[in-house]
Amino acid sequence: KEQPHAHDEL
Amino acid sequence: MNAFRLAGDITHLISILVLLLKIYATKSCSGISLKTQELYAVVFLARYLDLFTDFISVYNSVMKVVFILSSVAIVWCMRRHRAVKRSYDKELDTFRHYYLVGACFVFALLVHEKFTFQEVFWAFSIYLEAVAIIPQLVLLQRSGNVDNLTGQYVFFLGAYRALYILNWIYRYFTEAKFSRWIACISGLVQTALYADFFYYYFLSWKNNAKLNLPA
Repeated sequence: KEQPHAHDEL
Repeated sequence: MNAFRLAGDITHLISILVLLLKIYATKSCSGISLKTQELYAVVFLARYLDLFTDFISVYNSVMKVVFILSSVAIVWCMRRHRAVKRSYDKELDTFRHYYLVGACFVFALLVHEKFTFQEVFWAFSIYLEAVAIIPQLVLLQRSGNVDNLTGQYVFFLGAYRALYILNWIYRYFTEAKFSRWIACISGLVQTALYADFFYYYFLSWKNNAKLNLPA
């Protein structure tokens, strides 16, 4: 499963 | 995305709109620190280097572009627009912001998640954002009274930070692997900087009086 992106916040 | 984060992004957007409205409607930027605005432009340019390399969502990309363009536009207006430029409180806005840039960059070289170009610039932007409001707060303190729109601008910026903290608390309890201590600690520092301003903002709101910051 793909890891969630570390910098998904603005 | 949870409601706190969405609300945080919206209040961030509102703060920028309030600032643009103030500049556009009054053709004046009095009470606004050019140094803080320059720092924000640097923050967004450094942080969103991933705009073309990592796609997260349409929402994410659109917001990034909006933040970059609006921050650059505000700096351009304050430096180049004839009427706006004249209203700039240059003699009050003397905080040496270059030191903040240098210190944050050195700190990012030392503390980061990975030693790569993008990650170092990402950490730099997080540290710089945490302290970018300082020249603005110093300017307001020096000028003493704060006009309505400027007060609202800083209020919405502070609200955005407070909502992001709620977002992190929410994510901490709902996500399996939530560890982003660089952003969280910097975020706490950044929000703490607003505490004093918030105190006087609520005082003026409660007493229905004009916002005044004691020297």
